[in-house]
Amino acid sequence: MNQKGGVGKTTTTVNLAAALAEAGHSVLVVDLDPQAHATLHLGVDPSSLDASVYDCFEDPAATPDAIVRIHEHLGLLPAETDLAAAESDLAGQPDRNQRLRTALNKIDGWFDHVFFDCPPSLGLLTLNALAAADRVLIPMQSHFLALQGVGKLLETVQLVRTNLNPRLTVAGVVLCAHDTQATHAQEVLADLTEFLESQRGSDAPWADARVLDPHIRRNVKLAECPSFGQTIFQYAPWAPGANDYRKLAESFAALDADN
Amino acid sequence: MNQKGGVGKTTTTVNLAAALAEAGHSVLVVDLDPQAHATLHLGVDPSSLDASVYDCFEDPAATPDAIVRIHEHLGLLPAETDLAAAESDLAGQPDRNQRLRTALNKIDGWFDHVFFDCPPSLGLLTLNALAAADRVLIPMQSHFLALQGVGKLLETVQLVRTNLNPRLTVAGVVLCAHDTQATHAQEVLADLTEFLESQRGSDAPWADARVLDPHIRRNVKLAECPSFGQTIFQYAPWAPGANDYRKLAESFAALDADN
Ligand SMILES: Nc1ncnc2c1ncn2[C@@H]1O[C@H](COP(=O)(O)OP(=O)(O)OP(=O)(O)O)[C@@H](O)[C@H]1O
Ligand SMILES: Nc1ncnc2c1ncn2[C@@H]1O[C@H](COP(=O)(O)OP(=O)(O)OP(=O)(O)O)[C@@H](O)[C@H]1O
Ligand SMILES: [Mg+2]
Ligand SMILES: [Mg+2]
Repeated sequence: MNQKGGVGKTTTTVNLAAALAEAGHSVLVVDLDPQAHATLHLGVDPSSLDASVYDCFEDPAATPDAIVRIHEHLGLLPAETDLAAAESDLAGQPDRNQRLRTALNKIDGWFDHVFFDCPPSLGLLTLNALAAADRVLIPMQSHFLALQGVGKLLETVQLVRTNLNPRLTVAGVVLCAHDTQATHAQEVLADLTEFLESQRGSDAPWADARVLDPHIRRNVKLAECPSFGQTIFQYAPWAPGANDYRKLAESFAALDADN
Repeated sequence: MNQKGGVGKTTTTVNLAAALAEAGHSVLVVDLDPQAHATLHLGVDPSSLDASVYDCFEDPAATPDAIVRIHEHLGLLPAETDLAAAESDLAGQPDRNQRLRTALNKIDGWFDHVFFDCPPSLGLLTLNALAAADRVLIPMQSHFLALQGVGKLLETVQLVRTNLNPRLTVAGVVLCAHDTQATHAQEVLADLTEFLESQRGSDAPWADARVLDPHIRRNVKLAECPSFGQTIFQYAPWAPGANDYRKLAESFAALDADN
């Protein structure tokens, strides 16, 4: 999640999930963005669906049947545009931030990993993801303004941990479209690493968060493949973007091993 | 406006406004994003403000005093994080989409151009901008998925024109971080141009919309200057990004002359 737009949330959710699925983990992608880009990215037409994640918000029992099987180890709980109404439809309902958690209880233990692709806001849909998740991954671009946004994001994680989900932690940051040659990118990486290291041993939800390795380089293939409804592994399996996300999946799976 | 995140809305609002102000037009930037990036981009600290655009939503009389003078011809109606509460605070109020229009009536005629920087969603804040504006500019990146988002956006413009603002039109599309060498970018530009030309003479709000010249090339200077609270003209006045936005300002001002 990251409330800033266009930083690589969807690209990371889809390709990290696909890489883990290729490696034999069972993975579910939950698309929480009314713009349904993760759904489109995985080759599913949101307007052709019988059921979407929003139906599961209303009726948790709909969850098992709403899952679309993308590959052998990869499932999708798809989004479609009605999801945009969720914020107003659920406004004022006391359990509005827990709907997703309740829905996912119906498929507890089905998947090794569940990834939530959040919209660029800290509203109801993102809060539902934070209430349902164990860990937060923060895709971001290495610009200074991005650091400011992360501060706000961490505040929100702290609030959710206190009020809604005591087991929530921040696993780390994924640097997307990162240009190691650019000085401002190096400075942002240095600032970010310094901040995260200063938080070790604290009781903050991000006390064990790190900048995940590797950063994802800018690669035009990553920008092209969503339009074809393909992951990078289907579209250009030997491209730098594919290699980066494969290695990121290994680092991510190793985090699990540490915990 | 563009509900897709990170496409260049803020970069375009700020630098196009600054270019027009340099050329002697009086310009107001209205920051409607709770993340306040246009505000930060123009060197203003959202947490230090006495008044923001959100106060004007509540009390239109606050509008004249809320304007921050950036330069001789450039003003800013700043955002700050309380704006995130607007959606829920105003929910259910019958005039909730007209608050901004009512506020701007207090400064009618003060500026040659008023630009609205919208958040990446089609929610209350963007609807207020559409109800208050005459024209829509659509910054977008030349990816195929971006075309799909534009379809949804145009639907919204049509709805607003029918229900809230009969004089609303779409002036055009600004291609941001456009790479003329990339084949998918060329195809997106061709598809977009073909679609817009097919709409000439229709009664759609985008009947006279065009892809504005020039497209804005990817230029790292444009990504660096927001962190210093500077427009491209302050930070790197001879960079390709500065030249592109200066030329775009000339095309934009010429659109006025046609109408
Ligand atoms: N490493 C990369 N190299 C090149 N292009 C990339 C890379 N990562 C993402 N992109 C492209 O940048 C754009 C934004 O990425 P993406 O849609 O994943 O961001 P997002 O955070 O999900 O956006 P939103 O906030 O709208 O949900 C997309 O067009 C995507 O294809
Ligand atoms: N032509 C360009 N060349 C290089 N970088 C650019 C260009 N245009 C925008 N950027 C960078 O891309 C990122 C996204 O741009 P920007 O913040 O303007 O998008 P936005 O549509 O306003 O995003 P949001 O949806 O979050 O409001 C920023 O870091 C910005 O500096
Ligand atoms: Mg996304
Ligand atoms: Mg913006």
